[in-house]
Amino acid sequence: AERFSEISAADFFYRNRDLAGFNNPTRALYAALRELVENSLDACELYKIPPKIYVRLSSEGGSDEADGGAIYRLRVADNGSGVPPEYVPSAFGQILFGSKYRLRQVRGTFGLGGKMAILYGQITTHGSARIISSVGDGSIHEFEIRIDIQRNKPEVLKRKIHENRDKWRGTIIDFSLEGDYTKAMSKILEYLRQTGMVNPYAEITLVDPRGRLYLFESATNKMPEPPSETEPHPYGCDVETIQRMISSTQCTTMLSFMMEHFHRVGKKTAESFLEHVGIEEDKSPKRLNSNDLVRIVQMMKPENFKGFLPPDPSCLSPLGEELLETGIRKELHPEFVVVEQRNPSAYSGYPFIVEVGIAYGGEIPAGSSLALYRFANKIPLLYDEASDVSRKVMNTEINWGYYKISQDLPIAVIIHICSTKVPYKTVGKEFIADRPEIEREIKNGINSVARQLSHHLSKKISIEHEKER
Amino acid sequence: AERFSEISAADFFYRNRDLAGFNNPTRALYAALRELVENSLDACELYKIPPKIYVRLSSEGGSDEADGGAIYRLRVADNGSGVPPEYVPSAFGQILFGSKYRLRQVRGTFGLGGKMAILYGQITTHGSARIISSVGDGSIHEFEIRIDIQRNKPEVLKRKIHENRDKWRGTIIDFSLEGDYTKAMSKILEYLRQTGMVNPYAEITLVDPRGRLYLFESATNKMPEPPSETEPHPYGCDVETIQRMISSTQCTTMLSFMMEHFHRVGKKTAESFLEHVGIEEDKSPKRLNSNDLVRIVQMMKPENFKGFLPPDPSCLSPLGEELLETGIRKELHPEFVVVEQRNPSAYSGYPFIVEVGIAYGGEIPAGSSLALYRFANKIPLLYDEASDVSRKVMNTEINWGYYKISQDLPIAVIIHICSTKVPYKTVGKEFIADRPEIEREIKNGINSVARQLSHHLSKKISIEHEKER
Ligand SMILES: Nc1ncnc2c1ncn2[C@@H]1O[C@H](COP(=O)(O)OP(=O)(O)OP(=O)(O)O)[C@@H](O)[C@H]1O
Ligand SMILES: Nc1ncnc2c1ncn2[C@@H]1O[C@H](COP(=O)(O)OP(=O)(O)OP(=O)(O)O)[C@@H](O)[C@H]1O
Ligand SMILES: [Mg+2]
Ligand SMILES: [Mg+2]
Repeated sequence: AERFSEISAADFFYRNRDLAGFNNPTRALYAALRELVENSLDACELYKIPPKIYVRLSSEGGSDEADGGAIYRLRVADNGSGVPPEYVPSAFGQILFGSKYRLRQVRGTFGLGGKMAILYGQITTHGSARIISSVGDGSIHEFEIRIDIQRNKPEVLKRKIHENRDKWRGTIIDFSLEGDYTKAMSKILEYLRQTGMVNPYAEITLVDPRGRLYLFESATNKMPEPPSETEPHPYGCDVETIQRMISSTQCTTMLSFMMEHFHRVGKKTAESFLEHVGIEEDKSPKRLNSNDLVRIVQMMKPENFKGFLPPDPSCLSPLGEELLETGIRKELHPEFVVVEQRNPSAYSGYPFIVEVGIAYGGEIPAGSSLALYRFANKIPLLYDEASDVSRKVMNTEINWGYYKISQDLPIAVIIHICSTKVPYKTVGKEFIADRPEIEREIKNGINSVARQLSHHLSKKISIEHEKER
Repeated sequence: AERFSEISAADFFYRNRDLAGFNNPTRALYAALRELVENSLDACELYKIPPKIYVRLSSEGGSDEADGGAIYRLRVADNGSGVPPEYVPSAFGQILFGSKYRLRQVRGTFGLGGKMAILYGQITTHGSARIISSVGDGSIHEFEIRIDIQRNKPEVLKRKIHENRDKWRGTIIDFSLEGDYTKAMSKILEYLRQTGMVNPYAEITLVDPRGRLYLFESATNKMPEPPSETEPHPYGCDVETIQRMISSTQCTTMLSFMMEHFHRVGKKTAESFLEHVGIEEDKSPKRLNSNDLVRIVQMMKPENFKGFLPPDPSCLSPLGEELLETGIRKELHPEFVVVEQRNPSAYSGYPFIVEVGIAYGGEIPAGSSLALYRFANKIPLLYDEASDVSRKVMNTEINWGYYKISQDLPIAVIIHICSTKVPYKTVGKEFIADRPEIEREIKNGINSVARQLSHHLSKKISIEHEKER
């Protein structure tokens, strides 16, 4: 007879930690560092604080030069929002807990990343994690926590409160984990360098196990406007979404319900939709029956009702053409750059914006194929390029010959996708699914900047021919 | 201030259902069908029952020929082990619940698949799922269930018990879901056809929404020996694994603890290991301190202690060369086939076996590159081939020219990976990570069968030259 059991979400991600990018000491060291840096960037940006992030990776035992794993201490400190003490244990010790389960552009999305880093440290070193945080009030809270994996609950081993005389605000995370810095170093440095490229207002310092200091300076103090949270767009809704709205709503009529709970649905659109789906405007949402519900969800599809306004991008926070060009110039030192921010679009009701750049010459090396830099919600994606939608577009949907761009030219293509929901294919956030709407925007964006580069290159050639005569 | 919340595992996979392959009606119809068929095959194989699986997909509303989603009823019936009634609600209504959280080769692994299918049906049709099952005793149990997604708990809407006069044993799952059979049909038929290829003892019947019956006949009644559950191998252990063994153990000495809880650790190996790590044989496992624990885990790495025996494959259930060749001939009708079962190997303590085949000519079409058929634990993998380790090996690690095999020859390569833990890159189980040990076995296997095919082809050419003289 079969033995049945349930496992907690923490146990699931412990057993399947390779799904989250924690496959081996090299990859896990990279994953832990990036998850914490991304948390710090989110914590700063959401409050328009110019990020100052300090990362220290130090050897704790075992030779850093030896083959296989060595033990490191990872410490990430930021000047962000801080975490209120009542939430610290769960924020860092309970998987599927967080503040990013809402519709706005932010790096975090699963409520998993920081905990995976701490969990990996715990299972490789038997250590605990130290969290120090303050929201800028009179107290600095220090916790020592461990994760009870089978119950998916934090264990608070120690707890101290310090006086916060300087009104410091921010968060410090500190724990040990197995890693392999020798193998991970180039990816870690590349990650921080590319993070600097699309977050030019952030300053990141890394002190590595070899005692070297890397300063990724900020290029500006101008912070982008934080995205505002938005309601779901009708195109993305299913029965479960609508049911949750119905159980929480205070609206007493379907007309106000449509206007209150959905993105950009005004009175006219609500009236038109309710007439289309055949439901009275003054009917109470709580009195819809199962048939009504299913009819509403079916009618909310783009092919069935064309009256909904497209999503507006106030819940997005793209880089903008100026900052993107600044970042590309700062990191790649090209001779020529052209960037373009595409118009807002949407897939399955989720708004997104694609920002594209193409850079030529200068310090850009030539290779056997054009280089590709991928970003999603200002996160650099460094793995699984071959499976990513951007590489698919570059390899199979751009007629490079038409632009007289051969693969051996010193060219880099930069793709940045911002969305309230980036369609990652894995919880490790390394590559993006080929949603048709996104694929189309990337393709049109690359074609547009390739055309402009092609112009520049042919002008350049004709100028050189002029000189030769 | 940030609003914090926790979400259940069901809510996580509801919000991120594209991670599990439920991205759109076409893909979801395929995913639902395959998850249920894989559950049925597991239920039969674990008890050595020749599987007879009946799949009925019927239109429920909306035109099947219309663009976009239509509603279907999916019914999958098997003659497997059945599910004991006390477990039915959780087995089909609670995510991260199942009987496959143990170390043996089986298709299921996450405790998620069947529930995702039911969840998708529920959120697209507001319907409930009907489960009918019996373990072959006097009663047939019928449940109507729904999933409370926010609590990750089953809701039993109805419950009936019928008398089981014929002592029927098996399970029937029946629910409605949105799908697009027009677009999904070719993938569904291909999935069933390839399932027949590597499960030649299984009979699967499909009745599709167009009323057509497809019978995938079995080619043999010979069932493979079910795999036996095994203990973890030391090479795969971390602190958490060891701690769980310590809290559950009845062993009073470290010597017996090592022999009891680990795969293939006999008295000699245990003595040698304990001496190596510097722990007394008669020490009680429950009296190990944190330092001991970490030292044990470090010493259990393959680079630090060479004395552990490699994993033995009794927890695996490969196809075998005879059955693999039968399946390839039955489905591909080639002129020439050569198959090879590689020796058992392991990665991170998980045993695995790679089985390889190469088929030439006959009804195999020529293409622009060699065709690849991928299987893992007897599951056909039909998506994301470009990201899979097997395609990576085929494209970048085989010197086809050396075998005089050009990409336009009518050739198919068949790769089957069996393991107690297949390193899928996604919870949708569509492609496999490039673990070095697995990559090496695939490469060596393809080289071996390619060499034999190359032999055959050159013999064939010289015979034809002889004839011409
Ligand atoms: N440095 C930090 N400053 C402020 N809040 C933080 C910080 N790190 C984590 N948090 C809080 O802890 C929560 C959990 O973080 P975690 O990384 O586990 O998940 P997430 O960032 O929400 O999602 P993801 O899994 O996609 O990273 C965050 O949502 C945030 O509220
Ligand atoms: N047709 C069936 N016959 C017998 N038992 C079944 C059947 N379908 C499901 N089960 C039981 O229900 C459990 C849950 O199934 P589910 O598909 O959700 O997860 P799983 O098969 O264990 O793992 P995975 O998510 O990888 O498929 C199974 O472990 C099995 O015990
Ligand atoms: Mg995070
Ligand atoms: Mg299953």
